Amino acid sequence: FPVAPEAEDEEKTLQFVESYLQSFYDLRKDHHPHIRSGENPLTAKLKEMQSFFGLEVTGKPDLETLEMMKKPRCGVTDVQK
Amino acid sequence: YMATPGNPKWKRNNLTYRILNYTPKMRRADVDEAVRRALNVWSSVTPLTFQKLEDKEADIMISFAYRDHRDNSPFDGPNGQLAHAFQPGEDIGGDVHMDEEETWTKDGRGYNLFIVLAHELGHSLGLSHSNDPGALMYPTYSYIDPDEFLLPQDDINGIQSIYGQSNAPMQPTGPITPEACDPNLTFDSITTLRGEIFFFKGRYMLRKHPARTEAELNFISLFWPRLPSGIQAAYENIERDEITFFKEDKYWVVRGYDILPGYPKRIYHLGFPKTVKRVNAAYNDETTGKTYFFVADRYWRYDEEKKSMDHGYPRKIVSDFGNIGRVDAAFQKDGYVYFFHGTTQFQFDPHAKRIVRKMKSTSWFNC
Repeated sequence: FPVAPEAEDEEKTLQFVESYLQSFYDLRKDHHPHIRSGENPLTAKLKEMQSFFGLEVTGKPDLETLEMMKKPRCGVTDVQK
Repeated sequence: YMATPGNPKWKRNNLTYRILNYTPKMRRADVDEAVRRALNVWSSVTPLTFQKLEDKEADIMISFAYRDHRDNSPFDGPNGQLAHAFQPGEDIGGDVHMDEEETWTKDGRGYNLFIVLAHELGHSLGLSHSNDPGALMYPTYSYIDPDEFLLPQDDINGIQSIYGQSNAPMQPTGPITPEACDPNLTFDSITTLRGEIFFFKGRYMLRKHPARTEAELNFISLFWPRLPSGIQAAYENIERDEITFFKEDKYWVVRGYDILPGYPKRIYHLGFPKTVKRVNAAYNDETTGKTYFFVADRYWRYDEEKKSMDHGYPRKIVSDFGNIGRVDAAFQKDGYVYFFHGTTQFQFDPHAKRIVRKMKSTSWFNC
């Protein structure tokens, strides 16, 4: 079935968030979102980003978080590898 | 601020730099000037010096690069990532790469080359990103007029933690990012704006929406890149949906994000005598259409319909508003007038013609 628009948007948003966190928060490309033990690495990195920018730490790509991710910025990471 | 883990730093203070190539979007001389000024941002607060090399390998190699430029960090085209730099070290260490696909300028259009270079050079010297939203080393871009730029205190503290203070007799200091609940917070000016309240301080504005508990901190340049920092007075004319900003002997009229054509004008256009050099505060009384301007210990009343000062002014502030001293900022909300003097705020009832309450300047921020 054709992907419902919102699902497609959601997919795009998730890709955008992943790419941002890989670029600036050292999210592993091979992160396994379905790892049983412990928190989803993407959620953990998202919280790290929200905490750095003084946003509400929700672990979810809410509007304010996405707005901050879309701002033009320096290419150097925010966390040290 | 944050120094780069492992604390990489240059072993010498006298460093060299070289501009490897130029962007076709700016005059070569403007690129040279932007580089020179960006280096000076850091050399003026540390013992560091920067010598320009025309050939040979330099410590800091500055270049404009396109997409994948073989450093394992490809650029992403216009916007997004603007530039990056490498921490102090041999070879690529200290180098700065600017994304050639950005719109580089020497003003507020596109991305200001000076601002981005100054940030990247912070990395070249060993700084990482700061989470102080007012710091130069904050990750996201915000425009500052290069002629008004002052290196924020957070960045000065950061770079001096690596290289020590400058040799200058007077140690430079920088602007500190205002915090809404700082009990010592004072304001340059305040105005209502379409139901919100904007508190101005230096380059910043604290934006308070009635439905939100937190105040939002932004640069003035986010909304109005052509307004100066340090706005001294501001008021809203709700009927005309206009905000008037004052600094020294000039004023700007703004609607939304746009400065109306023909501004700034000189304040004498409003009817002030030439003895007045600046306006300390202003508010507009929505019910009467009169605007009140506060200058030192006196005030004028201006008729927005007739567009002229009322007769019998100026009058002494103390005669009609009581003992509120010199007014830093003022605004009207829900029929009351709020006067700010240092960290004190007075709530004035224009009908009873008296102060009805005295509060802290930060009472609006739910501290």
